[in-house]
This record gives sequence, C-alpha cells and structure tokens, in this order.
Amino acid sequence: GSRRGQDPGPQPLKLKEVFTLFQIRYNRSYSNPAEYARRLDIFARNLAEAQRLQEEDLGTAEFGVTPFSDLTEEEFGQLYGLQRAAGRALNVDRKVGSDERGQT
Amino acid sequence: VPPTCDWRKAAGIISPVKDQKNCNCCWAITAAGNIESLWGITFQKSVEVSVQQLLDCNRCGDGCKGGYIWDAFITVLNDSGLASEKDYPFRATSRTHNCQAKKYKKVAWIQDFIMLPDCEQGIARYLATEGPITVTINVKLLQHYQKGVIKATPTNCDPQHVDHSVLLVGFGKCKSVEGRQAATSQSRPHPRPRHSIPYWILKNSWGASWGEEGYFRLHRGSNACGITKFPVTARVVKPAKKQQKLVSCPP
Repeated sequence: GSRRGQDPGPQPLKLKEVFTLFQIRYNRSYSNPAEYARRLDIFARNLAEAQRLQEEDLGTAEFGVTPFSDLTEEEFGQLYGLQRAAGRALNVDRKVGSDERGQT
Repeated sequence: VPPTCDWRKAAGIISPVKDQKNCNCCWAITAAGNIESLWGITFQKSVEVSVQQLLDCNRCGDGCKGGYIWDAFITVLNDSGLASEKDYPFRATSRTHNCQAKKYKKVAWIQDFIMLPDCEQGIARYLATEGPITVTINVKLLQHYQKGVIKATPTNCDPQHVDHSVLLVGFGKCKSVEGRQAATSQSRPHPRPRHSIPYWILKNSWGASWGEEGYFRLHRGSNACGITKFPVTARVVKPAKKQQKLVSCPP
C-alpha cells in the first residue's frame, strides 16, 4: 500500500531478470518472440503458484524456481507423469494383482 | 518399526540417482532401482541394471511414453532377468520391437512382485525389514519443489490421481519450522510448541541436481499425494540354504 503511486516500472523488468537467470541456469532458449512471451507468462504464473504453495504448506518444504518453471501444469504432467494418454491418470482397481488368490 | 530408516546410509544398496531426460520412463527407472537395492540387501552385491532393456522389451509399446511398475516387473520375469546398465546402457529413447535382452548376460532377476497393503505403518515396517519399495504418487507439487518436507493436502495434491513412480528408500522425523507455524497462527498469544514432522524419503529420476540431491521428502501419516495407492515391490529371494539376512536398514 505505501508503495502505491510510486513508479511501477521496475516490476516487469525484475521478472524478466529472474527469467533470464532461469534461462541461463537451465539452458533454455525459445524459437521466437511469441514463444518467449508465452514462456515468460507461464514462468510468472508458476512463481505465483510456488509462492502460494509456500504460504499454504505446513511442512518444511520450499517451493520456487525449478527446471520446470517454464512449463504449464498440463505440459509438466504429460512430460513427467506416467500416463500413457494425455489427461488419463493411473486409475485401476487396487484389487487387481492383490493377494486374492485365484483372481486374474 | 524403527523410528528412522535410511537405506542410502548402507553401502552398495542404493544406486546413483538417474535422469530420465525427455523419456517418460520413471516407471522403468524406479523398478530398476527397486531390484538393484533388493539385490544389494539380499546378496551384498552392488548391481546397476539396464533401464533400456525395460524400455525396449516392454510388452506395451513405446516405453518412453509412460508405463506401469508392474509392466517392468513382468518384462524382467519374461526376459529371465536384467542385463547390466554397462552392457545395455540407457539412451533415453525406446526402440520398440528391438529388444536386445538375449544378447547380454543377466546380472539380476526376481522371483515375483507384490502389492503391499495401503497402510503407512505397514509400508514402513516392510521398508525397514525388507528394503526399498516403489510407490506411485501425484506429481503435481514436484514441479515447484526445491527442498524440505512437503505436507500436502487432498486439495493441492489429489491422492486419487497418481501419475509418477518413485523409489521409497527411508523415513524419519524432523523439527517443524517455528516461523512457518507462527505465521499461520498470528492470533495465538504464545508461540506453538515445536513438534516433529514425520516424513518419507523418496528417490526421484530427474537427476542429482533436482530437489535434495535427486531425492525429496513427503509427509508420512497423511497419505500425502496418494503415496499408499500403489506400493509395489519385486521379491528377490535367497536360495533356502542361505536364508540369513545380513543387512538391516541404518537408522
């Protein structure tokens, strides 16, 4: 509140600086300016999400910039989850393969 | 059940953290890690088995497009064991219908595999007495994870939607962060007493530079991220003559 009215200029620049550091650290480059802008937007959303998780978490976890900070949640799930088809998670009956002898 | 257990502290049991790169093969790397650790415990023999064999010889097609832990164990049973990582190295791409299993000597094999009961106390007991096991969790929170113990809720990490397999290698307790607790209870006149947080130690497959040197910790006792949904392990059994177990889980 006390900063309201002051020059808001540095704010986007700071985000871009953090994003540049992320690109250097994880060796990321993007094919065109539109893709760069899209990834920057995703990066900003992920930083906000990490901050929200940090505030909510009751353990000792720290959330923040990771190698996956330029991916959407859907992209991350598809790249690093084990689902065979996009949008379908593992959801089989737990009894399959259990100790109930005689069942296939 | 001992109060703490960490198989990483026992020499030659846990192999180095792998990096699955652009191949969606957490299931194969985790199954391989399970077999490696059980061989280390049962035979005091350090082995690194071929993840690539699991991908190429997988009966369900392209292993880099995902798979299930039990598919990996069925492949091991069908191939009568796994070649070494050195002979049949990981390439982060799968070559369907190009299984090279028969070309190489097998360095590890399994008798069968089982699913454990979905109870965290039972899982801890099995982990401490038999060795590391595979679990499948909701991967969502790991996108932003850096370090520490994640205490997830069903809202921010749905325990029914599990989509990432990892190796459970230990458990313990740590002190809570006083500042964090105080921040969430500002109306309290006195600071909340410090209490301990029980956690699981899990080995991931995103390289040693991710998380806590390739590992992460999840809260124990709350089915965090669905950790109890599919606790599965291979079984490596010694011949009847040599039944005595020599290695136990270090505290």
